[in-house]
Amino acid sequence: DTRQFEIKTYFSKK
Amino acid sequence: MLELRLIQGSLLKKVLEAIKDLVTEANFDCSATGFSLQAMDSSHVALVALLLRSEGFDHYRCDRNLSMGINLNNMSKMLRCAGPEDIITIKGDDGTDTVTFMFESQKQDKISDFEMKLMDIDSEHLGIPDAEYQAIVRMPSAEFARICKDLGSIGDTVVISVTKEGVKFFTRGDVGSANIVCRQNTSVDKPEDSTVIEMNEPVSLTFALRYMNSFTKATTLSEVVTISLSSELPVVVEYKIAEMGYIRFYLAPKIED
Repeated sequence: DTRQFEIKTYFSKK
Repeated sequence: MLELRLIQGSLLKKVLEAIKDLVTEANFDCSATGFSLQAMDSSHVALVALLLRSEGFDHYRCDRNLSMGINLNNMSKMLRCAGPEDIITIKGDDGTDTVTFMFESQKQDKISDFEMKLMDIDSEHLGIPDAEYQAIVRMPSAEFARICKDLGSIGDTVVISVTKEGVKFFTRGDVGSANIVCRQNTSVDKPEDSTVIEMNEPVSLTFALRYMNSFTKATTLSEVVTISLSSELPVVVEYKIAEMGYIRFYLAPKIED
């Protein structure tokens, strides 16, 4: 099974 | 005061068509650099970053930084009323809650003003760090769109793998599986037809095809697409907008549990 990660996991809030 | 005049108005029409299904509402930011947008899809899995540089406009006046909250579906409805050859001017003012799109025919014999209501959008702005990618693939955008469409009819996810042999797109679904390999292929006469692979390290990542297929709506903007991959990062699917800027789509990978 694969899990979909959110983009916020990789890019921090400005 | 904001006044941005774009001779090739069709570019703005194409930009809207490329992003309106992925993102329903977003803040367009206007500054001395250009007209830009950064927005996530409702699931926060994909992010789109658009830049139209100020130099690319015929006339660009932006007295101070301005952010305009726009429903992209409504903006698209208005831009569809512009003819394919029309010049489009975006006009706005500080303190008003509307933006005006002015369409001028090439012969200047028809001028239309469409005023659209703005909205307050509370959006998060993410910092996208500069990164070194393990592999960068440049290929004809129509070819990439074809691959995503074909694989989307078989499976829900695509595994993109880059090796010395080329770039491989793989999917599996209820009916079976599909594997498409594109090898490096340089065309001197028509560089836009080339597939060029820059690889520092082999890389293999899995992505939802639904998003990839949505990104390919930008195919009309550029003959070439650039796909940048690294195992620790979202993929970047970039369409350059001739002499003006780019649309970049970022998509978080699916990871084995």
